[in-house]
Amino acid sequence: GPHLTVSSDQVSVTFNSATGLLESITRLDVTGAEGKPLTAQVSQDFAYYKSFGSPGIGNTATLKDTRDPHLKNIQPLRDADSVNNQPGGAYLMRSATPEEVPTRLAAEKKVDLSVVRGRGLSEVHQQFSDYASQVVRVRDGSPVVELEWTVGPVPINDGIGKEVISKFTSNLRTGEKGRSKCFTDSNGREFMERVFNYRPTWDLEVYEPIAGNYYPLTAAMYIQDTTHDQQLAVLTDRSQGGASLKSGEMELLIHRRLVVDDNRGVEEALNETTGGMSHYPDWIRSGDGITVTGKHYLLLSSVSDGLKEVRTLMDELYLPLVPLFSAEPSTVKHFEALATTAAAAAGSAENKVN
Amino acid sequence: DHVLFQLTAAVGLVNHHDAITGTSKQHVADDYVKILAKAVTSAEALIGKVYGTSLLPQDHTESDKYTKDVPVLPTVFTMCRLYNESVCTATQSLQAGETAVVAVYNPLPRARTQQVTLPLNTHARVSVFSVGETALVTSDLLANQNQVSAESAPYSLVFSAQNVPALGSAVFLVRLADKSTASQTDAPAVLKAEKVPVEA
Repeated sequence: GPHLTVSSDQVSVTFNSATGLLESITRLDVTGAEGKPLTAQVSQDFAYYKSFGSPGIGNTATLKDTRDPHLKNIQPLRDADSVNNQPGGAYLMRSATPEEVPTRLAAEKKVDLSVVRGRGLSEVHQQFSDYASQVVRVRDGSPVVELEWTVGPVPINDGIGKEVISKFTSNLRTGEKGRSKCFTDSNGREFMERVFNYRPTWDLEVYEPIAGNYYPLTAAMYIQDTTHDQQLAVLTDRSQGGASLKSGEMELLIHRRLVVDDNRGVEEALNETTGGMSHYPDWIRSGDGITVTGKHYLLLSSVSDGLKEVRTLMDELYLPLVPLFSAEPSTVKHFEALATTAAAAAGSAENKVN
Repeated sequence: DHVLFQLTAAVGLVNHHDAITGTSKQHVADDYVKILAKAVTSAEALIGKVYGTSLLPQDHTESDKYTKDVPVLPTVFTMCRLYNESVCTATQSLQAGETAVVAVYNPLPRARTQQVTLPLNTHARVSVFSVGETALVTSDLLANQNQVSAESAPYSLVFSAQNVPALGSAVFLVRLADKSTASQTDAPAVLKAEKVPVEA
């Protein structure tokens, strides 16, 4: 049908069968407005920003002057040329043009879906492109939507460095006067309010409307729609860059593969391993590129319970159950005897370990 | 102390801003990984030894009647560092008819219930038995849809660890039925992925 839904005992997630993308999240254990289960329209997609100064955007003649040819026909930003030429690199993220709309990894094709339904969990596998896939899981006993993403190797045969993001778009109204607002953690502790193109302690002159609105996350970011009493949080499993560029949106920088150095001292492109593309100077190293996998945890809450739920989930994610294993026959025998003795003592014959 | 000092020193080193942010040449980044991996390896070995002894019942009154005739063993446990890539030799090497002991430690100061996922290489009938509750545990055996490396296990066994005590453990026996008993156990067959047809 037009939708595909998977549920646990606390949350249900709906996908749009035509696009293959996430479409909505419903908390089955929380009542929202008008006494209905708390529901939000939430979509997620992968995309990339072209990195500033990538030679592939023009012809390789631009290599000598790493200035992005796009900028030649755009009124240069109000900076001296020296800053204009600043390419993106290991030290900094800089997208190719200020107005850049990120390019979807799935391009225009439908995202392929496959579903596995278990008794305690269900998962939906999404194939965005030949180098990007994701498994979306809902588990009994948890209100969290788990997104296990895998991206890479990011292709750079077009000579363009790429800043790969996972972007969440929702119907939450999270800004005032057109300025989106989000909250990001500081080393897993205090959450700071972040307002688009704004700094609370000085009059900001905007040079980088994209990178300038990215903040460092160690654990989580969230957006709130106080009118509809909804909060949408994304918890990460490692430090990432995060931003909210429009109302209802959150995006996280999950993988980077760049092709030029940023002249800040590393003298090596943020690329992987060694090797070299024949027609590029040796200071651009192409490599096999790495595949990165990680998890984002999506949590829809009411505003009143939002932070408590985020903190509780942070505890569980960052101090997870630690599994330890032993297959030594003597160890197995020890615990089987323990169990059998306990079962016999409990008189429950049917529990006997066979 | 020596092992923990090594790990502390390694973590201290990778707190350098170049290590945290990756603003270093590739070979330097690889060296950070090597130093950290060496320290984590020896720490994991230490935990495996210490943890085994901590699992044996401490309060000899209550537990004696269970364990008086059970031999106390120096149980050594192993950890799986690439657990998040579905790589774990201890469970992937299980063959039909064999059993593994899986212990989960809860580092939180409150009891918790959470699902545990184990990488498996075989889709024989699997049963999970909770030693603490002396009862079989419902489990799912799924085709692993996120095999990120050649070593990633093709199957994932998922079950719920109920009420693992604060700063405490729960122990499970994971048993792969051998051919003869495979039909008797009610353990689930592997759940395969169903392709979602393109919207007509």
